[in-house]
Amino acid sequence: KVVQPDVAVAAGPVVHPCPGRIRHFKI
Amino acid sequence: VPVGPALVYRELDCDDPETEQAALVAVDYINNHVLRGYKHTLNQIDKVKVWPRRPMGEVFELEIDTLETTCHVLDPTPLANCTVRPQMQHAVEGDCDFRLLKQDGQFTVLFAKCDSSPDSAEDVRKVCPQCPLLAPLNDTRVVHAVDAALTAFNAQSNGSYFRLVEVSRAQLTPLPPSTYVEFAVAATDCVAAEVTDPAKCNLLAEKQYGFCKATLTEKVGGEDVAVTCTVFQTQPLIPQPQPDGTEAVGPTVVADPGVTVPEASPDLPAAALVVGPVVV
Repeated sequence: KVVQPDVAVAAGPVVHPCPGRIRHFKI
Repeated sequence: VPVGPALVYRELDCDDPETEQAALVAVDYINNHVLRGYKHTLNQIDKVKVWPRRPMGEVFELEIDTLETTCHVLDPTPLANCTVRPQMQHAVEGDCDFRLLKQDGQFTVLFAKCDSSPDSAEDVRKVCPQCPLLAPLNDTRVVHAVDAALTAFNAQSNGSYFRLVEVSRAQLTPLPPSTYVEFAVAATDCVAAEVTDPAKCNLLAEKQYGFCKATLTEKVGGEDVAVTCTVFQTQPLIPQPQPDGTEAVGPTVVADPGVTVPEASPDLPAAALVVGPVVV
């Protein structure tokens, strides 16, 4: 992101749309 | 078709409730159409694309991963109560592609394709170095263990003679030399104590299935077999629509349209997830 040096930028949530969560375990 | 703007799919989060709803319909479809083996449960949604559909509705293009549970497909236990098979028992996963139509808030399966594969030997060894791996269902020791276990079960039965439907999984242990098997059975019209020629026994019109777990242990000069079978409640005949519009009930009618039970097929791999005909 390009911002002015004196403007604080809030860290947004990291978006991982896919793949979704693992419900049990990955094999 | 008139040239118009290109169709654009809608981006949806894989963990979005709407995506999950579609995935659960897909898993339900698998379990209602699987021909053999065990019920599967949702593990992960890999991809989702939502396409507009003319004249109305949307088509969900879905890729999902499933895991085998310990409930056989003939077991009436609801999926929510089925346990996912742990890795140390050599887990099996399903990799499925689905297309579902969403119209008026309802999902309909348009296309389904699943492949299943057992976990790698390396992965099983990582969590349990001594655990036995899945064995081929046509291994002679497996075939013998199933035969001995079913014979033992019928010998102890004071009811119907049960016939083998399928061998579902098997594991061989080297020390002590033993064979663990799981297999499905079905009641016949013969009384177990009176059977002389099993070939003359017929499956009941009102199907009654069972699921057995057995261990055959080799000993010096013989073998021990321990078998436990759970017999499920009978599955009532469901009237089948006939081509002339009437409905028929009779012994020639398949009792449960969702689940077709083939004869035991030893040539199938140990972890085949076979999904029946798709609804188009």
